[in-house]
Order: sequence, then C-alpha cells, then structure tokens
Amino acid sequence: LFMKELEHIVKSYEAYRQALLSEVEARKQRQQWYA
Amino acid sequence: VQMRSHPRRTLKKLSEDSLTKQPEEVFDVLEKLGEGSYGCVFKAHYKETGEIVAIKQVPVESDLQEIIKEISIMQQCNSPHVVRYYGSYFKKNDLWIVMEYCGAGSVSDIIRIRNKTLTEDEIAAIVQSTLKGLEYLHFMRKIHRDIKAGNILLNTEGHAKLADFGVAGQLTDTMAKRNTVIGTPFWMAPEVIQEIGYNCVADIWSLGITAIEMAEGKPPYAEIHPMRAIFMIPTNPPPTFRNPDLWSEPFKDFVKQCLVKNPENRATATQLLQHPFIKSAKPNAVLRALITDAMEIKLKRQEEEEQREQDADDDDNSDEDEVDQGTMVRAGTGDSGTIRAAGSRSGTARTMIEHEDTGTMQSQLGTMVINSDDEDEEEAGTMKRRDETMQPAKPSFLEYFEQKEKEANVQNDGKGENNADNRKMPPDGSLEVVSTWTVEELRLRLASLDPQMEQEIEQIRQRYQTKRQPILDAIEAKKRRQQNF
Repeated sequence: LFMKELEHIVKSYEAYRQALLSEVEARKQRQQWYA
Repeated sequence: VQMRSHPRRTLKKLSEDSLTKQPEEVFDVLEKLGEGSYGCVFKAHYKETGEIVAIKQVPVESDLQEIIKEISIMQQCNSPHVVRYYGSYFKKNDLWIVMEYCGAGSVSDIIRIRNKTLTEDEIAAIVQSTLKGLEYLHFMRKIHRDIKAGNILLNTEGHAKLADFGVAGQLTDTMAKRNTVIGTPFWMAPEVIQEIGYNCVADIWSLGITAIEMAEGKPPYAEIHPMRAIFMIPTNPPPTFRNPDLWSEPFKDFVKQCLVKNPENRATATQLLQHPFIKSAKPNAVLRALITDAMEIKLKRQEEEEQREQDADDDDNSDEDEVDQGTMVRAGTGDSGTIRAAGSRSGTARTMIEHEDTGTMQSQLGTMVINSDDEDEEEAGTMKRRDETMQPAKPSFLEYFEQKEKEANVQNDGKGENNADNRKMPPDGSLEVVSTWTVEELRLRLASLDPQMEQEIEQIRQRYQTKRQPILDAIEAKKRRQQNF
C-alpha cells in the first residue's frame, strides 16, 4: 500500500512536471512567433 | 604495506574462554576502520591467537533487528567467500560483533581512495569471487539483497568476500519468492521494485549493476533522483555502459546476462561462473597492485592526518571531508574516460561528468527497506533481541529528502508567496490551470515541485510508520528472549 501511494505521488508529480514544462515550452514558442 | 602471499591460519570461532570474558580483555582495539550502516567498525587484535579481527560496535538503542539478522546469516555461513562471524559481546550500551578482518576494505572504498575505476581484469577477479560467494549463499537458500561494491570486501590476499547481511533474507520451501522491497535503489532488480516476488537471481541483477559501478565509478541512473530511478528501472530497458566502446565483448555480454529484466530468463551464479569473462579471469594476484596502491594511499593519509593533528592543535579545519572531489581516472587508459567533478577543468574526449549533486545523492543514499519482513525473525531461531525502546532507523534517502527540503526552505525564506507551501500541486485532473499562470509563476512552481513531492513522501512514510509501530511492538514483545549469542 505504501508503495502504491508512493507510486501515485511520483506519477502525479511527473504529470504535473510535464504539464508545467510543456506550458513553459509553449509560451517560449509563442514568444518566438510574436518576435 | 606488506602483502600476504600465503594463506593465513583461519580463525573459526572465538574460544569459550574468550566469550565469557569482557571484550577488552580479549581484544586490543587498534583503530577505527570506518562507519557501517549500524555503527563503527574497528580493527582489533585477538590476544589469544594474535590474529586481526574486525569488530562492529552497534549501540543497543539503534535498530538491532537488522544487525541480529546479519549475525544470524553470517553464523549459518561457512564459505571463504563470505565474511566470517566469530562471536558477539554486550558491553555497556554496545553490541560488539567480532568478524573476519578484510584488510583492503570494500571495493567502493578502494575506488574512492585511489580515485580510479577498475580494469576489466580486476573486475573479472572480483566478480568471480563474488559469484562463488553468491553461489554458496543461493545454495543455502539465502538472498543477499544488497549486492554493491560497498558490500564486497577484499582481504590483503585479494580474495573478495560478501559482507553486510543486514538486509539479507532466507527463502523457505513454502516461500520461494519474497515480496519485500529492500536493497539500495540503483542496484535493485526490477522485480524487487515491482514487488512481484523475487528470488536469488535478484542478486545477479545487482551484481551486473555492481560490475558497471566498478567499471564506471557509479551505477546507472546515479545522477537521477533515487525515487525517480525506482520507477525507471522496471520501465526502461536494462541499463548498459555509458560508453560501450571502452569495454570488451565478453565483459559487455557478462553484464548483459546479469541485467536480464525477466528473472526467469536471468542466469544463475553457477551458470555465470562458466561465462567466458569469468572463466578467463586471472588469479587474485591481479588485484595485488590495486590493493597495495589503496593501502599505501590510506597509510599515507593516516600519517598525514596524524601529522596534521600534531601540528595544528588549534586548527578548526581538522574534520575536513575525506572524500576527494577531484578527478577519477578510468583505470589503465591514461586520461581517456576521466570522470571529473562538475566544474573542474577537463575537455578530454570521452569524459564522463560526475555532477556534484550526484556524488552527494549516491554517498548519502543508503540501503532502503520498505516493507518490514518480520517473518524472517520467526524463521531464524537463533535470533535474539532485547531492547524495548528501539526506533526504526530512518533510511538515509529520507535524510537526503529532508536536506533538500531544508535547502528549499532556506532558498524560499522571506520570499512570502514564493514559499513552496503556497505552490501546492493542483488537485488531480485540473492541470489545465497551468495555462493561466505567468511564465514566472510556472518557473517558480517547477522549482518548488521536488521539495513538495519529497514532503508528501515523508508524510506518507510517517503515516505508515505510525500504523506499523504498534504491530512491530507486539511482535517484539513476543520475541524478546535471553541475550546470549
């Protein structure tokens, strides 16, 4: 159970990290497009 | 430094007379060899026979469960490839465990002291002895569960011996596969991490990782956060060498045979002893130069240290870090394949960069025990335990988390809304909120992500510990017996 909870936390944070990184990348591309 | 070229007389066990005396009457404690996972290890002179032994002194208030397991496993083993156990004493608040002395120290110590990785010849000789130790252990239906360079000791004759059985387990006929997550993350087999049950060949995976560690100075994924590595090991294909061109085909194939993800298809110790890489291994004498070199450096450092202590009584820098952060040279290849600490000067081709934080992570990352497999104690009839107030040892990877958390708190201190606590992850399924944040906000949230995750992990760890403690206490109450060894 501990490992399952641990896995859930790590996976959630990984998804969150990916979402943040994608958003940063999208903003960067948008910025370049505007430029 | 004097090398032994002939087998010494081997001590089997301490005499009855010795065991009834106080330990300081039986031994002259000579010098501290180092600090193990559960206490300090000293070199000592056994007065009765003149032999040199190692004594591990463990405070009784520490978690004795693992150390008692270690004693029990060592007691049952009788192999030149497994560190021998001679006897134990209770002295004031310490348990003294008398064991075989391996003068050259652990393989990881040797790598660190010399700042050099090992050659294939040296690796083959060490792996051959290790495989013999594993073959014996597995024949005895025992799993080591923490094979790594730090747990392979060398004596001055160049014989490698398995040590540190603190997390070893015993398989029974009715329990052919265990399902306890145990070991040191980077060396852990995928099936151990996945908790799908594992057997002796889990040690073979760890041996494959250890072979890479000896060749490259660190195991695969060492630069990745251990909690993330834990999820990568079962998911990714088996790890390989960072630069495969540097290594011979037999060596690469040997490691490949060890690092087979499906344990059913993984070779056993007996099979691997027939592998060309092992069959062509040179005699232990090939390790002599390595051992002499390491012991000379150690001796020189000790002398320098003594000199420094004498010279500078009021010098505040006497407890400086022993670990050299400098260049680690790949053995036998001049300057190619240099491992260097990040930030140091080196532009050589094929240079492997060891990041500073990686070193910290690896050095602080101890053996990890997640599910407590208390059935072990039920099986091992010779185990005894006496303390009532013991606290489970905190895994060092959590100390790493706490340290990171503290660092993050220091960084965020005084920044008000920049504090990690104010940047919690949005509830599940609402990640679209990220598009509403500014770039600065996104960056701040990325920066606070790791400390937050670590905080959550620590919280659930504590929650489970609170649940487990009353059960463990009840088990301990049942097991408390006399304390003779």
